[in-house]
Amino acid sequence: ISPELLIKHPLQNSWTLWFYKNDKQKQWEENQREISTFDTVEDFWALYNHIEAASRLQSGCDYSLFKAGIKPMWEDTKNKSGGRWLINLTRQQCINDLDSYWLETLLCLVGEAFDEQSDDICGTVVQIRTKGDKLAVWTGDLRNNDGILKIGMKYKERLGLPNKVCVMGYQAHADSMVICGSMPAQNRFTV
Amino acid sequence: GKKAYDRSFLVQFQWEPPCV
Repeated sequence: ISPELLIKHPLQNSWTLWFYKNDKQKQWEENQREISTFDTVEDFWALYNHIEAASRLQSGCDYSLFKAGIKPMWEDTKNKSGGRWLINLTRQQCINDLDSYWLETLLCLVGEAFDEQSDDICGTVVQIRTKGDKLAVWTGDLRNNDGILKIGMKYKERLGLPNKVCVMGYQAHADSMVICGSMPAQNRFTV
Repeated sequence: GKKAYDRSFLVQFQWEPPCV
């Protein structure tokens, strides 16, 4: 094999994959398990091929992919001033599109698809729930209005979500933290 | 510069893990 083929392609950032499994005997944070960190295109695929597809996870489980050093929780210093673009998948989308949307989201992140806005990206979370799966891209600074909107538009375009039918909302983590019961946090931005 | 990769570039490195 030529040495050229042995050189892996470095990513701009190191990324950590996390797995959350809801075990009521344990604290929320203990249920978040760090799986692996990678920083090349080849290692991304090696990990992706090694794990269960999102659609095959049990209800109550999450996968998260965050830049190395950022924990997949609101309280992390890199997250606490930010929020998330959230997609509540319809039943039909959960059945047909979950795995392709999740892979597309991962490719957007590791490939730095959001141009100069990529620095504001913290990570992504896919949540498997009986009521409907959720997919989110987390960003770090709520004040970065233009950047958040550009990320939202680009993300929606990459997933191929129809513009008029599907409205995607951006929620501040600070709002989500103080919400009681099942009321969703108010959208700060929509695309 | 930033190491940004478009979709088609990333996808070409997708491979199936060998059976061990």
